[in-house]
Amino acid sequence: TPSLRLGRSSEKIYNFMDAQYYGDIALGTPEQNFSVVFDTGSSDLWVPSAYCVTEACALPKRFKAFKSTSFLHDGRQFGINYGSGHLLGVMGRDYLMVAGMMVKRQEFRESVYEPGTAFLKARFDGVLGLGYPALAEILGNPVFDNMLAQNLLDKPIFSFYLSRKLNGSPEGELLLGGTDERLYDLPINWLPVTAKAYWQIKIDSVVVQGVNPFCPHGCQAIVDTGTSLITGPTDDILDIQQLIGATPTNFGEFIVDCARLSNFPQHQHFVLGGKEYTLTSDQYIRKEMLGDRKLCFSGFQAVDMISSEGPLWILGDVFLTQYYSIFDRGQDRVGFAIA
Amino acid sequence: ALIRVPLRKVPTIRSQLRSEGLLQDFLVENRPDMFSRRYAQCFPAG
Repeated sequence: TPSLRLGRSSEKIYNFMDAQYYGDIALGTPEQNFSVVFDTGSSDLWVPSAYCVTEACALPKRFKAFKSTSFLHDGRQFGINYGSGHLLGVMGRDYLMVAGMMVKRQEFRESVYEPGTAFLKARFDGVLGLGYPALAEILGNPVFDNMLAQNLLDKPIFSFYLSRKLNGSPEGELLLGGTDERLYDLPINWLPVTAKAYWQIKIDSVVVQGVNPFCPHGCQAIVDTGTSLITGPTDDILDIQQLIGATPTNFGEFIVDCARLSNFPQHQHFVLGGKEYTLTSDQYIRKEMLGDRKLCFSGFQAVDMISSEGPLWILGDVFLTQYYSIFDRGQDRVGFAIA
Repeated sequence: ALIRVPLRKVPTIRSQLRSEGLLQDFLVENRPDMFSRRYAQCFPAG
């Protein structure tokens, strides 16, 4: 199941097979540059270590602690267990530069052993988590908490603008310390965070073509920039796939006939904080070229993600490309506005 | 004091593997869903 992130105290699985947006950071003195996924679905910063020797570390840039005069060795180790292997690493501290802003004494993880070869295909080197500290495996502040602790930002807010177009201008933007009103239309609809680990909020209901309301009594969702699709509990998602006429592939994805796009339900509604958020078929169907053939995939995916508040939905890039998202740590709330 | 970090959009690893005809082999060899399948029954109902 792609895009699965399952948190169970010390065990976590990370899967970035569907991550699409990344930006640049630098670590150390002199600076060593890395491309990272800015991920609201996790809270740690990690990059590959120069000591990583597995095949998975063959291509990405790797952090050379021995070349940084400001690096502080931490000594702690960390491990992330996968079903078929595990990622191992060590922790350290160093200067972090993000778009010209310096964060001092930033804890981060260097991975020294990575299973699998997925990252050979990745255009990014690591991940910078923007979730709450409760989600972090490192003792110490996550990056955004450190920015706040060091008074680097005017407001305890960050926001995402994600464009759907490749090679657009800009393709996306993360704004630290506020929002840019040129990137969205007012008003902003604010939703309280219901559990401070992921950016978790309450969905009032999901409505497909005006019928079959899903989670009619409300359900929990996380807003996750590291996930590309909209995911939900298997039963609900299979019903939605049926309603839009999507059929499963061997790879757990759901495909639709591109020629029938105009016959699909035109609108799917997510009701958040009493306000309807609409996705048209053009927005919830993902198109991909395979040679000279066009494939059309459903933007919905079944992922059974359990939390103490019940099954979690994930609002990923399919949703976030349509709606500008604002994450407010000061008032523990998430805001949406039309992008 | 607004810090702007430009983001680039790229095809996903899944898309790249698919376009190179490697997705099936990758999923068979790496089984990214193995963890959830193995432990799904450990969670309480609901």
